[in-house]
Amino acid sequence: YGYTLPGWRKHRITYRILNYTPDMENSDVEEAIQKALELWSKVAPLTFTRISKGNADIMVAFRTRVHGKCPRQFDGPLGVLGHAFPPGPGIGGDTHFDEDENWTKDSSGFNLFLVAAHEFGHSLGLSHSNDPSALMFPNYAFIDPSKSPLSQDDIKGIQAIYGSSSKVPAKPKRPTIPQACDPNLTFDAVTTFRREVVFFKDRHLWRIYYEVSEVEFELISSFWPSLPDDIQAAYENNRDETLIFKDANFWKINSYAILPGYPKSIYDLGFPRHTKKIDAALFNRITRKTYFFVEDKYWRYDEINQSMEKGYPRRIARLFPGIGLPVDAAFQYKRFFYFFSGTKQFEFNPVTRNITRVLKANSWFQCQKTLNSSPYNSFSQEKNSNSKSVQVISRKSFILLIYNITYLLTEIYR
Amino acid sequence: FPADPKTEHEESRHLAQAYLDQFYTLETEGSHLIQNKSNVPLDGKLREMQAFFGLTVTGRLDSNTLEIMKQPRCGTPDVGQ
Repeated sequence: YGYTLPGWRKHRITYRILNYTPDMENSDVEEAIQKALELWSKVAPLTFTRISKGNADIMVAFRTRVHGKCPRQFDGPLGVLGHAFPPGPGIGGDTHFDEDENWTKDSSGFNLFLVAAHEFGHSLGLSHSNDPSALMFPNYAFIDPSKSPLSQDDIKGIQAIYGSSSKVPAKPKRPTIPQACDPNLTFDAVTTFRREVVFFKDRHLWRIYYEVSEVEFELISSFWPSLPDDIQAAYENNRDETLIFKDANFWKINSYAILPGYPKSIYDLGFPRHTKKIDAALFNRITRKTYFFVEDKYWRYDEINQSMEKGYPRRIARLFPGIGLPVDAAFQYKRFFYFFSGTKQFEFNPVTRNITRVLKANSWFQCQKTLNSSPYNSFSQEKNSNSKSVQVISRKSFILLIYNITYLLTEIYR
Repeated sequence: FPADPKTEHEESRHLAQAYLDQFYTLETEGSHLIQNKSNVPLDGKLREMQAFFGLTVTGRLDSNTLEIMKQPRCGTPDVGQ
Protein backbone atom coordinates (compact mmCIF):
# COMPACT_ATOMS: atom_id res chain seq x y z
CA TYR A 1 0.00 0.00 0.00
CA GLY A 2 0.94 3.61 -0.34
CA TYR A 3 -0.31 6.66 1.47
CA THR A 4 0.16 10.37 1.86
CA LEU A 5 0.55 11.92 5.28
CA PRO A 6 -0.92 13.59 7.17
CA GLY A 7 -4.28 12.62 5.66
CA TRP A 8 -7.17 14.56 7.12
CA ARG A 9 -6.14 16.34 10.29
CA LYS A 10 -9.50 15.50 11.80
CA HIS A 11 -11.58 12.40 12.34
CA ARG A 12 -15.03 13.82 11.60
CA ILE A 13 -15.35 14.15 7.86
CA THR A 14 -18.28 15.50 5.89
CA TYR A 15 -19.46 14.43 2.47
CA ARG A 16 -22.03 15.69 0.02
CA ILE A 17 -23.57 14.06 -3.02
CA LEU A 18 -23.75 16.75 -5.65
CA ASN A 19 -25.67 14.82 -8.29
CA TYR A 20 -26.92 11.37 -9.17
CA THR A 21 -26.46 8.96 -12.04
CA PRO A 22 -29.56 8.10 -14.07
CA ASP A 23 -28.31 4.50 -14.12
CA MET A 24 -29.46 3.85 -10.56
CA GLU A 25 -32.15 4.83 -8.10
CA ASN A 26 -31.06 7.80 -5.99
CA SER A 27 -31.57 5.78 -2.83
CA ASP A 28 -29.28 3.05 -4.19
CA VAL A 29 -26.61 5.65 -4.95
CA GLU A 30 -26.89 7.03 -1.42
CA GLU A 31 -26.69 3.57 0.05
CA ALA A 32 -23.63 2.65 -2.04
CA ILE A 33 -21.83 5.87 -1.03
CA GLN A 34 -22.71 5.47 2.64
CA LYS A 35 -21.65 1.82 2.75
CA ALA A 36 -18.41 2.61 0.94
CA LEU A 37 -17.52 5.16 3.61
CA GLU A 38 -18.60 2.86 6.43
CA LEU A 39 -16.13 0.32 5.14
CA TRP A 40 -13.30 2.65 6.14
CA SER A 41 -14.88 3.94 9.34
CA LYS A 42 -15.07 0.36 10.59
CA VAL A 43 -11.30 -0.03 10.52
CA ALA A 44 -10.10 3.49 11.29
CA PRO A 45 -11.22 6.14 13.82
CA LEU A 46 -13.21 8.12 11.26
CA THR A 47 -16.82 9.23 11.13
CA PHE A 48 -18.61 10.46 8.03
CA THR A 49 -21.51 12.88 8.11
CA ARG A 50 -23.57 13.65 5.07
CA ILE A 51 -24.50 17.28 4.45
CA SER A 52 -26.79 18.59 1.74
CA LYS A 53 -25.55 22.18 1.48
CA GLY A 54 -22.26 24.00 1.43
CA ASN A 55 -18.77 22.72 1.08
CA ALA A 56 -18.13 19.23 2.35
CA ASP A 57 -14.72 17.66 2.74
CA ILE A 58 -15.62 15.03 0.16
CA MET A 59 -17.77 16.29 -2.69
CA VAL A 60 -19.15 13.39 -4.67
CA ALA A 61 -20.21 13.89 -8.29
CA PHE A 62 -20.90 12.06 -11.53
CA ARG A 63 -19.15 13.81 -14.42
CA THR A 64 -18.29 13.24 -18.08
CA ARG A 65 -15.17 14.24 -19.98
CA VAL A 66 -13.73 16.16 -17.06
CA HIS A 67 -10.14 16.55 -16.00
CA GLY A 68 -9.33 17.23 -19.63
CA LYS A 69 -6.20 19.27 -19.13
CA CYS A 70 -4.92 17.19 -16.26
CA PRO A 71 -3.51 13.80 -17.14
CA ARG A 72 -6.59 12.08 -15.66
CA GLN A 73 -9.33 12.72 -18.18
CA PHE A 74 -12.59 10.85 -18.09
CA ASP A 75 -12.47 9.10 -21.41
CA GLY A 76 -16.01 7.98 -22.21
CA PRO A 77 -17.24 4.44 -21.67
CA LEU A 78 -14.76 1.98 -20.14
CA GLY A 79 -11.20 3.12 -19.56
CA VAL A 80 -11.15 5.39 -16.53
CA LEU A 81 -14.04 4.84 -14.10
CA GLY A 82 -13.44 7.28 -11.29
CA HIS A 83 -11.00 9.64 -9.71
CA ALA A 84 -10.44 11.16 -6.31
CA PHE A 85 -8.14 13.81 -4.89
CA PRO A 86 -6.11 13.23 -1.76
CA PRO A 87 -7.08 15.00 1.49
CA GLY A 88 -6.80 18.76 1.48
CA PRO A 89 -8.76 22.00 1.13
CA GLY A 90 -10.77 22.86 -1.99
CA ILE A 91 -10.79 19.95 -4.41
CA GLY A 92 -8.94 17.83 -1.86
CA GLY A 93 -10.98 14.72 -1.07
CA ASP A 94 -13.39 15.30 -3.95
CA THR A 95 -14.51 12.17 -5.74
CA HIS A 96 -15.78 11.87 -9.28
CA PHE A 97 -17.37 9.00 -11.13
CA ASP A 98 -17.37 8.81 -14.90
CA GLU A 99 -21.00 9.20 -15.91
CA ASP A 100 -20.24 7.52 -19.23
CA GLU A 101 -19.98 4.21 -17.40
CA ASN A 102 -22.95 1.99 -16.61
CA TRP A 103 -23.27 2.18 -12.82
CA THR A 104 -25.11 -0.59 -11.04
CA LYS A 105 -25.65 -1.96 -7.57
CA ASP A 106 -24.84 -5.47 -8.77
CA SER A 107 -22.27 -6.97 -11.13
CA SER A 108 -24.10 -6.27 -14.40
CA GLY A 109 -22.23 -2.97 -14.87
CA PHE A 110 -19.60 -1.29 -12.74
CA ASN A 111 -20.55 -1.72 -9.11
CA LEU A 112 -20.78 1.75 -7.61
CA PHE A 113 -20.15 0.60 -4.05
CA LEU A 114 -16.83 -1.05 -4.99
CA VAL A 115 -15.59 1.86 -7.10
CA ALA A 116 -16.69 4.38 -4.46
CA ALA A 117 -14.95 2.41 -1.72
CA HIS A 118 -11.74 2.50 -3.79
CA GLU A 119 -12.05 6.22 -4.55
CA PHE A 120 -12.76 7.08 -0.93
CA GLY A 121 -9.53 5.28 -0.10
CA HIS A 122 -7.82 8.02 -2.17
CA SER A 123 -9.98 10.71 -0.54
CA LEU A 124 -8.61 9.55 2.80
CA GLY A 125 -4.99 9.57 1.67
CA LEU A 126 -4.26 6.13 0.27
CA SER A 127 -2.56 5.71 -3.06
CA HIS A 128 -2.66 2.61 -5.22
CA SER A 129 -1.55 -0.72 -3.91
CA ASN A 130 0.30 -3.17 -6.09
CA ASP A 131 -1.33 -6.05 -4.22
CA PRO A 132 -3.90 -7.41 -6.72
CA SER A 133 -6.12 -8.58 -3.84
CA ALA A 134 -6.34 -5.08 -2.36
CA LEU A 135 -9.29 -2.79 -2.89
CA MET A 136 -6.70 -0.11 -3.66
CA PHE A 137 -5.31 -2.03 -6.64
CA PRO A 138 -5.95 0.36 -9.54
CA ASN A 139 -7.86 -1.98 -11.87
CA TYR A 140 -11.51 -2.82 -11.41
CA ALA A 141 -12.49 -6.33 -10.36
CA PHE A 142 -15.92 -7.34 -9.16
CA ILE A 143 -16.00 -8.73 -5.63
CA ASP A 144 -19.14 -10.03 -3.95
CA PRO A 145 -20.29 -6.83 -2.17
CA SER A 146 -21.72 -8.85 0.71
CA LYS A 147 -18.14 -9.65 1.69
CA SER A 148 -15.86 -6.85 2.79
CA PRO A 149 -13.62 -5.92 -0.13
CA LEU A 150 -10.94 -4.59 2.22
CA SER A 151 -7.80 -6.68 2.28
CA GLN A 152 -5.28 -6.69 5.10
CA ASP A 153 -3.15 -4.46 2.89
CA ASP A 154 -5.93 -1.84 2.71
CA ILE A 155 -6.48 -1.98 6.47
CA LYS A 156 -2.78 -1.62 7.20
CA GLY A 157 -2.66 1.34 4.83
CA ILE A 158 -5.53 3.29 6.38
CA GLN A 159 -4.36 2.52 9.91
CA ALA A 160 -0.89 3.79 9.00
CA ILE A 161 -2.54 7.19 8.52
CA TYR A 162 -5.25 7.30 11.18
CA GLY A 163 -4.46 4.50 13.61
CA SER A 164 -6.77 1.65 14.40
CA SER A 165 -10.39 2.11 15.29
CA SER A 166 -11.66 1.44 18.76
CA LYS A 167 -14.75 0.24 16.93
CA VAL A 168 -12.80 -2.53 15.26
CA PRO A 169 -14.03 -5.62 17.01
CA ALA A 170 -11.36 -6.98 19.26
CA LYS A 171 -10.26 -10.52 18.72
CA PRO A 172 -13.27 -12.63 19.44
CA LYS A 173 -13.37 -13.66 23.08
CA ARG A 174 -12.16 -17.17 23.53
CA PRO A 175 -15.06 -19.18 24.78
CA THR A 176 -14.68 -19.91 28.47
CA ILE A 177 -13.71 -23.44 29.27
CA PRO A 178 -15.50 -24.82 32.30
CA GLN A 179 -13.29 -26.22 35.03
CA ALA A 180 -14.30 -29.52 36.59
CA CYS A 181 -13.18 -28.47 40.07
CA ASP A 182 -14.59 -24.97 39.97
CA PRO A 183 -16.66 -24.77 43.20
CA ASN A 184 -19.20 -22.67 41.30
CA LEU A 185 -19.62 -25.21 38.53
CA THR A 186 -23.20 -25.88 37.42
CA PHE A 187 -24.44 -28.32 34.78
CA ASP A 188 -26.81 -28.04 31.85
CA ALA A 189 -27.74 -31.73 31.85
CA VAL A 190 -26.54 -35.06 33.24
CA THR A 191 -27.34 -38.55 32.02
CA THR A 192 -26.11 -42.08 32.19
CA PHE A 193 -24.71 -43.25 28.89
CA ARG A 194 -24.24 -47.00 28.82
CA ARG A 195 -21.57 -47.59 31.47
CA GLU A 196 -20.77 -43.92 31.86
CA VAL A 197 -22.24 -40.76 33.31
CA VAL A 198 -22.11 -37.73 31.05
CA PHE A 199 -22.23 -34.16 32.38
CA PHE A 200 -23.06 -31.46 29.83
CA LYS A 201 -21.90 -27.89 30.19
CA ASP A 202 -22.01 -25.25 27.41
CA ARG A 203 -20.05 -26.71 24.46
CA HIS A 204 -18.40 -29.38 26.55
CA LEU A 205 -19.05 -32.60 28.35
CA TRP A 206 -17.34 -34.64 31.01
CA ARG A 207 -17.70 -38.39 31.01
CA ILE A 208 -16.91 -40.69 33.88
CA TYR A 209 -16.75 -44.45 33.70
CA TYR A 210 -18.21 -46.63 36.37
CA GLU A 211 -15.14 -48.80 36.70
CA VAL A 212 -12.39 -46.37 35.83
CA SER A 213 -11.33 -43.48 38.02
CA GLU A 214 -10.91 -41.10 35.10
CA VAL A 215 -12.78 -38.00 34.05
CA GLU A 216 -12.72 -37.21 30.35
CA PHE A 217 -13.39 -33.72 29.09
CA GLU A 218 -14.49 -33.24 25.48
CA LEU A 219 -16.38 -31.00 23.13
CA ILE A 220 -19.94 -32.19 22.55
CA SER A 221 -19.26 -31.78 18.84
CA SER A 222 -16.42 -34.31 19.05
CA PHE A 223 -19.00 -37.02 19.63
CA TRP A 224 -22.11 -35.65 17.99
CA PRO A 225 -21.19 -32.92 15.50
CA SER A 226 -24.77 -32.01 14.69
CA LEU A 227 -25.91 -31.58 18.30
CA PRO A 228 -26.27 -28.00 19.50
CA ASP A 229 -24.31 -26.48 22.38
CA ASP A 230 -26.02 -25.51 25.63
CA ILE A 231 -28.33 -28.48 25.75
CA GLN A 232 -30.90 -28.37 28.52
CA ALA A 233 -31.86 -31.94 29.46
CA ALA A 234 -30.84 -35.51 28.71
CA TYR A 235 -31.71 -39.05 29.76
CA GLU A 236 -31.00 -42.61 28.75
CA ASN A 237 -33.98 -44.93 28.32
CA ASN A 238 -34.23 -48.72 28.58
CA ARG A 239 -33.75 -49.20 24.82
CA ASP A 240 -30.14 -48.03 24.73
CA GLU A 241 -31.22 -44.64 23.48
CA THR A 242 -30.23 -41.28 24.90
CA LEU A 243 -32.53 -38.33 24.41
CA ILE A 244 -31.10 -34.83 24.29
CA PHE A 245 -33.29 -31.75 24.71
CA LYS A 246 -32.83 -28.14 23.76
CA ASP A 247 -35.71 -25.67 23.64
CA ALA A 248 -38.68 -27.38 22.00
CA ASN A 249 -36.55 -29.96 20.16
CA PHE A 250 -35.09 -33.28 21.07
CA TRP A 251 -32.62 -35.65 19.45
CA LYS A 252 -32.36 -39.39 19.94
CA ILE A 253 -28.91 -40.92 20.10
CA ASN A 254 -27.89 -44.52 19.84
CA SER A 255 -24.23 -44.88 20.67
CA TYR A 256 -22.48 -42.18 18.65
CA ALA A 257 -25.15 -41.94 15.98
CA ILE A 258 -27.99 -39.46 16.02
CA LEU A 259 -31.01 -41.37 14.79
CA PRO A 260 -32.47 -40.20 11.47
CA GLY A 261 -35.53 -37.96 11.57
CA TYR A 262 -34.33 -35.92 14.54
CA PRO A 263 -34.63 -33.34 15.99
CA LYS A 264 -38.32 -33.80 16.73
CA SER A 265 -40.63 -31.57 18.66
CA ILE A 266 -41.21 -32.09 22.38
CA TYR A 267 -44.91 -31.71 21.62
CA ASP A 268 -44.71 -35.13 19.94
CA LEU A 269 -44.01 -36.51 23.42
CA GLY A 270 -47.22 -34.97 24.74
CA PHE A 271 -46.11 -31.66 26.19
CA PRO A 272 -48.55 -28.77 25.96
CA ARG A 273 -47.75 -25.95 23.55
CA HIS A 274 -46.97 -23.49 26.32
CA THR A 275 -43.98 -25.60 27.38
CA LYS A 276 -40.99 -24.09 25.66
CA LYS A 277 -38.15 -26.10 27.16
CA ILE A 278 -37.34 -28.95 29.53
CA ASP A 279 -35.10 -28.19 32.51
CA ALA A 280 -34.11 -31.77 33.28
CA ALA A 281 -35.11 -35.38 32.64
CA LEU A 282 -34.61 -38.52 34.71
CA PHE A 283 -35.33 -42.12 33.72
CA ASN A 284 -36.22 -44.47 36.55
CA ARG A 285 -34.80 -47.85 35.53
CA ILE A 286 -37.00 -49.74 37.97
CA THR A 287 -40.38 -48.33 37.02
CA ARG A 288 -39.38 -47.48 33.46
CA LYS A 289 -40.93 -44.08 33.81
CA THR A 290 -39.25 -40.83 32.82
CA TYR A 291 -39.67 -37.66 34.85
CA PHE A 292 -39.48 -34.36 33.00
CA PHE A 293 -38.84 -31.28 35.10
CA VAL A 294 -40.09 -27.88 33.94
CA GLU A 295 -39.78 -24.99 36.38
CA ASP A 296 -41.56 -26.15 39.59
CA LYS A 297 -43.52 -28.98 37.96
CA TYR A 298 -42.86 -32.41 36.56
CA TRP A 299 -44.42 -34.72 34.00
CA ARG A 300 -44.20 -38.51 33.96
CA TYR A 301 -43.72 -40.42 30.72
CA ASP A 302 -44.34 -44.13 30.37
CA GLU A 303 -41.48 -45.59 28.33
CA ILE A 304 -43.30 -48.90 27.85
CA ASN A 305 -46.46 -47.35 26.39
CA GLN A 306 -44.47 -44.46 24.88
CA SER A 307 -46.94 -41.93 26.17
CA MET A 308 -47.22 -39.11 28.67
CA GLU A 309 -49.21 -40.17 31.71
CA LYS A 310 -52.44 -38.45 32.58
CA GLY A 311 -52.78 -36.21 35.60
CA TYR A 312 -49.58 -34.26 35.01
CA PRO A 313 -47.90 -31.86 35.50
CA ARG A 314 -47.62 -32.01 39.27
CA ARG A 315 -45.62 -29.92 41.68
CA ILE A 316 -42.05 -31.13 42.13
CA ALA A 317 -42.20 -30.37 45.86
CA ARG A 318 -44.98 -32.91 46.24
CA LEU A 319 -42.99 -35.95 45.14
CA PHE A 320 -39.43 -34.71 45.72
CA PRO A 321 -39.64 -32.56 48.84
CA GLY A 322 -36.58 -30.48 49.66
CA ILE A 323 -34.74 -30.53 46.34
CA GLY A 324 -33.57 -27.18 45.01
CA LEU A 325 -35.40 -25.50 42.18
CA PRO A 326 -35.15 -25.10 39.32
CA VAL A 327 -33.76 -28.52 38.54
CA ASP A 328 -30.82 -28.05 36.17
CA ALA A 329 -30.11 -31.74 35.68
CA ALA A 330 -31.05 -35.12 37.11
CA PHE A 331 -30.17 -38.79 36.75
CA GLN A 332 -30.43 -42.08 38.58
CA TYR A 333 -27.39 -43.87 39.91
CA LYS A 334 -28.01 -47.17 41.63
CA ARG A 335 -30.97 -46.70 43.95
CA PHE A 336 -30.68 -42.93 44.28
CA PHE A 337 -31.80 -40.00 42.24
CA TYR A 338 -29.37 -37.10 41.92
CA PHE A 339 -30.79 -33.64 41.35
CA PHE A 340 -28.62 -30.68 40.38
CA SER A 341 -29.69 -27.15 41.16
CA GLY A 342 -27.05 -24.47 40.77
CA THR A 343 -23.88 -25.52 42.54
CA LYS A 344 -25.75 -27.97 44.76
CA GLN A 345 -26.55 -31.61 44.25
CA PHE A 346 -29.28 -33.46 46.16
CA GLU A 347 -29.02 -37.19 46.67
CA PHE A 348 -32.61 -38.40 46.95
CA ASN A 349 -33.93 -41.74 48.08
CA PRO A 350 -37.09 -42.37 46.05
CA VAL A 351 -38.28 -45.13 48.42
CA THR A 352 -38.18 -43.10 51.60
CA ARG A 353 -38.74 -39.89 49.64
CA ASN A 354 -36.14 -37.91 51.49
CA ILE A 355 -32.83 -36.23 50.77
CA THR A 356 -29.95 -38.34 52.00
CA ARG A 357 -27.06 -35.99 51.19
CA VAL A 358 -26.48 -32.50 49.86
CA LEU A 359 -23.29 -32.34 47.80
CA LYS A 360 -21.44 -29.96 45.55
CA ALA A 361 -22.61 -30.31 41.94
CA ASN A 362 -19.15 -31.43 40.85
CA SER A 363 -18.74 -34.05 43.57
CA TRP A 364 -18.52 -36.76 40.88
CA PHE A 365 -15.19 -35.44 39.73
CA GLN A 366 -12.06 -36.21 41.65
CA CYS A 367 -11.57 -32.80 43.14
CA GLN A 368 -9.49 -32.91 46.29
CA LYS A 369 -11.84 -30.88 48.47
CA THR A 370 -14.87 -32.97 47.68
CA LEU A 371 -13.02 -36.24 47.42
CA ASN A 372 -14.34 -37.75 50.63
CA SER A 373 -17.97 -36.89 50.08
CA SER A 374 -18.02 -37.92 46.44
CA PRO A 375 -20.57 -40.55 45.54
CA TYR A 376 -18.18 -41.46 42.76
CA ASN A 377 -15.63 -42.30 45.39
CA SER A 378 -18.18 -44.05 47.49
CA PHE A 379 -18.67 -46.19 44.42
CA SER A 380 -14.91 -46.84 44.30
CA GLN A 381 -14.84 -47.58 47.97
CA GLU A 382 -17.72 -49.96 47.53
CA LYS A 383 -15.95 -51.58 44.66
CA ASN A 384 -12.76 -52.03 46.69
CA SER A 385 -14.56 -53.52 49.62
CA ASN A 386 -16.20 -56.08 47.38
CA SER A 387 -13.26 -58.44 47.59
CA LYS A 388 -13.37 -58.56 51.38
CA SER A 389 -16.28 -60.83 51.88
CA VAL A 390 -18.78 -62.68 49.78
CA GLN A 391 -21.19 -62.48 52.68
CA VAL A 392 -21.07 -58.70 52.63
CA ILE A 393 -21.93 -58.70 48.93
CA SER A 394 -24.82 -61.11 49.50
CA ARG A 395 -26.17 -59.07 52.36
CA LYS A 396 -25.89 -55.86 50.38
CA SER A 397 -27.54 -57.46 47.38
CA PHE A 398 -30.34 -58.80 49.56
CA ILE A 399 -30.94 -55.38 51.10
CA LEU A 400 -30.88 -53.81 47.64
CA LEU A 401 -33.39 -56.40 46.40
CA ILE A 402 -35.74 -55.69 49.30
CA TYR A 403 -35.39 -51.94 48.62
CA ASN A 404 -36.18 -52.39 44.97
CA ILE A 405 -39.21 -54.59 45.59
CA THR A 406 -40.54 -52.16 48.18
CA TYR A 407 -39.96 -49.25 45.88
CA LEU A 408 -41.60 -51.00 42.94
CA LEU A 409 -44.67 -51.86 45.01
CA THR A 410 -44.87 -48.28 46.29
CA GLU A 411 -44.67 -46.89 42.77
CA ILE A 412 -47.32 -49.31 41.45
CA TYR A 413 -49.57 -48.46 44.36
CA ARG A 414 -49.03 -44.73 43.76
CA PHE B 1 -8.52 -8.02 -44.43
CA PRO B 2 -5.70 -8.42 -41.94
CA ALA B 3 -5.01 -5.32 -39.92
CA ASP B 4 -1.93 -3.43 -40.94
CA PRO B 5 0.66 -4.49 -38.36
CA LYS B 6 2.29 -1.12 -38.68
CA THR B 7 -0.99 0.66 -37.80
CA GLU B 8 -1.69 -1.72 -34.93
CA HIS B 9 1.74 -1.11 -33.49
CA GLU B 10 1.25 2.59 -33.86
CA GLU B 11 -2.10 2.41 -32.03
CA SER B 12 -0.56 0.46 -29.20
CA ARG B 13 2.26 2.94 -28.91
CA HIS B 14 -0.24 5.80 -28.68
CA LEU B 15 -2.28 3.93 -26.10
CA ALA B 16 0.81 3.25 -24.01
CA GLN B 17 1.96 6.81 -24.29
CA ALA B 18 -1.45 8.12 -23.19
CA TYR B 19 -1.64 5.60 -20.37
CA LEU B 20 1.80 6.39 -19.03
CA ASP B 21 1.10 10.05 -19.46
CA GLN B 22 -2.09 9.74 -17.43
CA PHE B 23 -0.98 7.42 -14.67
CA TYR B 24 2.82 7.63 -14.57
CA THR B 25 3.24 11.31 -15.34
CA LEU B 26 5.31 10.65 -18.44
CA GLU B 27 7.21 13.87 -18.98
CA THR B 28 7.74 14.66 -22.62
CA GLU B 29 8.00 18.41 -22.60
CA GLY B 30 11.58 19.54 -22.92
CA SER B 31 12.86 16.07 -23.62
CA HIS B 32 11.74 15.54 -27.22
CA LEU B 33 15.23 15.03 -28.48
CA ILE B 34 16.06 12.38 -25.97
CA GLN B 35 12.74 10.66 -26.45
CA ASN B 36 13.12 10.58 -30.20
CA LYS B 37 16.60 9.19 -30.04
CA SER B 38 16.23 6.44 -27.52
CA ASN B 39 12.70 6.30 -26.11
CA VAL B 40 14.29 6.40 -22.64
CA PRO B 41 11.39 8.09 -20.78
CA LEU B 42 8.86 5.74 -22.33
CA ASP B 43 10.96 2.68 -21.57
CA GLY B 44 11.63 3.87 -18.04
CA LYS B 45 7.96 4.54 -17.30
CA LEU B 46 7.01 1.23 -18.89
CA ARG B 47 9.41 -0.53 -16.54
CA GLU B 48 7.93 1.38 -13.62
CA MET B 49 4.41 0.43 -14.65
CA GLN B 50 5.35 -3.23 -15.26
CA ALA B 51 7.02 -3.43 -11.86
CA PHE B 52 3.97 -1.92 -10.15
CA PHE B 53 1.63 -4.46 -11.71
CA GLY B 54 3.93 -7.38 -11.03
CA LEU B 55 4.57 -7.96 -14.74
CA THR B 56 7.89 -9.12 -16.15
CA VAL B 57 9.89 -5.94 -16.42
CA THR B 58 11.02 -5.74 -20.04
CA GLY B 59 10.64 -2.08 -20.86
CA ARG B 60 8.91 -3.24 -24.04
CA LEU B 61 5.28 -2.89 -24.91
CA ASP B 62 4.40 -6.58 -24.78
CA SER B 63 0.94 -8.10 -24.88
CA ASN B 64 0.61 -8.51 -21.09
CA THR B 65 1.40 -4.86 -20.53
CA LEU B 66 -1.03 -3.78 -23.20
CA GLU B 67 -3.74 -5.99 -21.71
CA ILE B 68 -3.38 -4.30 -18.32
CA MET B 69 -3.47 -0.90 -19.96
CA LYS B 70 -6.79 -1.74 -21.62
CA GLN B 71 -8.50 -2.77 -18.40
CA PRO B 72 -11.01 -0.39 -16.75
CA ARG B 73 -9.35 1.34 -13.86
CA CYS B 74 -9.05 4.22 -11.46
CA GLY B 75 -8.21 7.65 -12.82
CA THR B 76 -5.79 8.47 -10.04
CA PRO B 77 -2.16 8.08 -11.09
CA ASP B 78 -0.28 5.10 -9.74
CA VAL B 79 2.70 7.17 -8.75
CA GLY B 80 2.57 10.23 -6.54
CA GLN B 81 3.27 13.64 -7.88
